Amino acid sequence: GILQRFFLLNEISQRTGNVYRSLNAYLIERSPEHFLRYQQERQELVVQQSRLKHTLMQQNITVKNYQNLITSFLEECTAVVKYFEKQQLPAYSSHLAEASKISRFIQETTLTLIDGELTN
Amino acid sequence: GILQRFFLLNEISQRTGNVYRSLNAYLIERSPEHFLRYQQERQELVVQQSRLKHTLMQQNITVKNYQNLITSFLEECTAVVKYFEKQQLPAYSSHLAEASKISRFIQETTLTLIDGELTN
Amino acid sequence: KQTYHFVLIPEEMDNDYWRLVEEGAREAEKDLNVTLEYSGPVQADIEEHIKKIDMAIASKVDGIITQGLNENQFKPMINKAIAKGIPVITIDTDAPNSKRIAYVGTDNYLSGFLAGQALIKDTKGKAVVGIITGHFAAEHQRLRVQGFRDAVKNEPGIKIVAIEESNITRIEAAEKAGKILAEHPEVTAFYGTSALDAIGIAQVVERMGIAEDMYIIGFDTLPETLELLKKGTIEATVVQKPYEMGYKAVQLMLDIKNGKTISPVHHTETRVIHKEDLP
Amino acid sequence: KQTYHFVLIPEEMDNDYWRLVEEGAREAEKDLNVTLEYSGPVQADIEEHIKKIDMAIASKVDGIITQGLNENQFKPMINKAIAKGIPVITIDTDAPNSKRIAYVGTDNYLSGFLAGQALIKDTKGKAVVGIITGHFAAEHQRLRVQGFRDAVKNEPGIKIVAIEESNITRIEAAEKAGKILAEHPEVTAFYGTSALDAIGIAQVVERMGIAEDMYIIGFDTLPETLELLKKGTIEATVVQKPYEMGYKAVQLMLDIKNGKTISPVHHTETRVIHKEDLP
Ligand SMILES: O[C@@H]1[C@@H](O)[C@H](O)OC[C@H]1O
Ligand SMILES: O[C@@H]1[C@@H](O)[C@H](O)OC[C@H]1O
Repeated sequence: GILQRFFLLNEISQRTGNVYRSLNAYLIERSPEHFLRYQQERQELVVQQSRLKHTLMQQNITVKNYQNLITSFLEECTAVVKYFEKQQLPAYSSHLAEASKISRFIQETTLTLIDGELTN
Repeated sequence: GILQRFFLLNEISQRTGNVYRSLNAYLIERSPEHFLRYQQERQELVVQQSRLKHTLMQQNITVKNYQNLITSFLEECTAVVKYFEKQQLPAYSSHLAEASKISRFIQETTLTLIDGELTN
Repeated sequence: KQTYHFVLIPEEMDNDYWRLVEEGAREAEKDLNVTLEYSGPVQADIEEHIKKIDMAIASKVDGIITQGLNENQFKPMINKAIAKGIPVITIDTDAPNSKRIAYVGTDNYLSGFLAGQALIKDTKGKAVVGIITGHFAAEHQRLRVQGFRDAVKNEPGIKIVAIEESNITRIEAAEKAGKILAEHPEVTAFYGTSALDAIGIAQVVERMGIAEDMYIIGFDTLPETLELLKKGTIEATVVQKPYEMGYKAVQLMLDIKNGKTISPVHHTETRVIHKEDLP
Repeated sequence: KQTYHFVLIPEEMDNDYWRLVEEGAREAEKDLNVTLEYSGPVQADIEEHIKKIDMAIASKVDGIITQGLNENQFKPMINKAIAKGIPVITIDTDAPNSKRIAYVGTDNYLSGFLAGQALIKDTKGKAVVGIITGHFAAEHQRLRVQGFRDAVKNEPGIKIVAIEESNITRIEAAEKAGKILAEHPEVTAFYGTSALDAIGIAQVVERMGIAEDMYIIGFDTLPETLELLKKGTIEATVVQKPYEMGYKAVQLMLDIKNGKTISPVHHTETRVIHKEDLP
C-alpha cells in the first residue's frame, strides 16, 4: 500500500546513491573488495526494483477494485432512490443494505490501500 | 503523488459514509432539502472518483518512468565497469557522468512520487 | 490494457497447499495473459471467505474461482455472482447444487474411498482408527470421511472410534491427535483428510515414541509429508493435483469468457501412494 | 497493455497557448490509443527544458515531442534521443539541423513576414515600431522578427526603434512595452511575437490612455487577444494552429513508430486576422 511504497521509494533513492558511491570508490581503489561492495549494492537495487514492480502490480489490482467498489456503491444508492420513489419497500431496503455493506468494503479497502498488505 | 492520494483516499472513505447517511436521512425525512443534500454528497463522490482516476493515471506514467530510470542507471553503471576494465577513460568517465546525472533524476522523481505534483 | 481480472479465493492465504494452487494459477496467468488476484482469509474462516466473494462481486471482477466449502452457506453468494454476470468456477471443493459453471478438483468422495481401501490392505483388515479432519462442515472433508467410511464399513476388523477437527493447521492436528490417543489408547491407525493433518499426527506420535506401530495415512504431498513418508513415520498419503487445479481453473475461466461451452466437472487425478512410489 | 508512451514537452506548463497544444495532443491520445505525458518547465527556462528531454530519454519513453527552441542548445539532446532509438518531432519551433525526424508547426519566418505586410498595409506605410518578443535566443521568435524586418525593410516610412524580451509573460510584456514608450515616446506601433505579448502591450497602452492612436499587431488567438481585437485595442493578430499542431504531432509520432515514411516538414496554417475576420 501507500506506506509500504513510501518506505520502499525512500530506500531506492538512498540505494541509488550507495551504488554510485561504491562504484566511484571502486574506480579509485580498484580493489576486489571494493568491486564486491559495488556488486552487493547494485544487486540490492535490482531486488528493490523488482519488489517495487511487484507491489505496484498488487496496488493496481486493489485500486481497480476500489474504483469499482465506488461505482457499485453509487449504483446501489441509485437503486435505493428508484425503488423508494416507487414505494417498493423490500427492493429499496435490500439495496440500502447492499449500499451499507459496500460502504464498509470501501472503508476497509481504503485502509488496505494506505497501509498495504505489509505481509505481501 | 503518494501524499496527494493519501488525502484523497481518506476523503473518499469519509464521503462514502456521508453519501450513505444523507441517503438514509432522505428515506426517513423525505424532504426535497434532504434529497438535495444526498445529491450534493453523491456528486462530490463522483467528482472525487474521477480525480482519483486522473491522479492514478498520472502516477502510472511517473512510476513507469521511475522504473526505467533505475534500469538506465544500472545500464550506465555496467558500462562504466566495462570501459574501466578496458581502460577506456573517455568512455567510462562519460558513462560515470551519465550515471551520476540519472541518480539525481531518481532522487528528484522519488520526491515527485511521494509528494506528487500537487498542482495537478 | 484490458485483460481479464480473475480472482482465486483460497481457503487460507499462506497454506502450503493453496500456495501450490496459486502457483498453477500464476503460470496460467502468464501463459494466457490474464490478471490473477489471489485473495482470501488469512486464517480459514467461512464468514471471511464468503465476504471475500461478496467483495469480488462488488469489485466487478471478471471471474471468481473459489471453493464451495459448504453448500448452504456458499450457494447464495455463488448464485449472486452468476446473477450479476460474473462466472464462478468451484475449485478443490464443489457446490454442485449452486449455479457454479464448472468444478475443477479431486473427486473427493473417491479419494476418501481409495484411502479406506489402502488402509484395509495395509493393515490386513485390522485397525482401530482415529480420524483427523479439516472441518466437519467442509464438504470436501465430509466427502473424504464418507468415502473412507463406506470403504471400511463391511470390514469387521476395522473400527472408527473418534473423529476430530484440525482447522487445517499442523498445531491443531497434533493437539487433536493427542486428544484422541488420550481418550482412545487402543487406536492403531490415523487417517488425516487435509494437507497438514498427517504432519501434525506424526509429530505427536513421534513425541510419544509410538510411531513404529502406528499406521498413518494422510492427504497431499507437501514436502514435509514426503519426508515423513520416506522416513516411514507415515505409511501412505492421498495424492491431489493442486497446481494442475489452479492452472486448469484459470484456463477454463478464460474459455468461459470466450464463449466456449465447457463440461461442468473436471476431476483431477487422485490416488494413494506409499514409500515405494517415491522417486 | 503496452501502449506507446509519448511525451510532449511544452515551453511552459501552464501557458495558455501550450495548454491548447496539449488539448490537441490529448484528443489524439484518445483517438489513437496512446499514452501522452505532458511535462515541461513550470516557468520558461531553457536549461530546465533540456533537462526534461534528458529525463525523458533516461525514462525510455517511446517518442519525444518538443520545441527546438535554440538549435545550439537543443541539437545535442535531440541527437542523443535519436541515437538511443527514440524518435523526436519538433513542434512549434524547429531545429532543422538536428536529427529530428519531422517538424510540425508554423512557418515562423513566413508568419513574421505576413505580420510585416499587414502592418505596412494597416498603417499605410507609416509607423515607428517597437517590438516585444518572447526570447531573443528562441529560434521561432528570431524568425518572426526576421520575417517582419524583411517585410518592412524596403518601406521608407516604417522604422523599428526598439526590441525587448517578454519571457513570454503578460507582466513582462507590459513592463517592456512601458520601457519602450518611456525611451521612445514617438512609437506609433507595436509588434508582439508570442501569445501574451499583445495582451501585455494593450494593458500598458490602455493605462496610459494612448490606445486610440496606437497600432498593435500580436500573435495567436487566445480569448483575451480576441476580446482586445473585438474592442479595437489591438488591430491585428497572427493566427497559429496550436491544437492542430498538438494533434498532428502525436499522429505523426505514431506513424513513425509504425514504420511509415513521413515528410520532414508539416507547416500548419498561418495568416493575419483583423476585427472584420471575427465571427
Ligand atoms: O481444501 C484443501 C484440501 O484439499 C487439502 O487436502 O488440504 C488443505 C485444504 O485447504
Ligand atoms: O512558442 C510559443 C509561440 O508559438 C506562441 O506564439 O507564444 C507562446 C510560445 O510559447
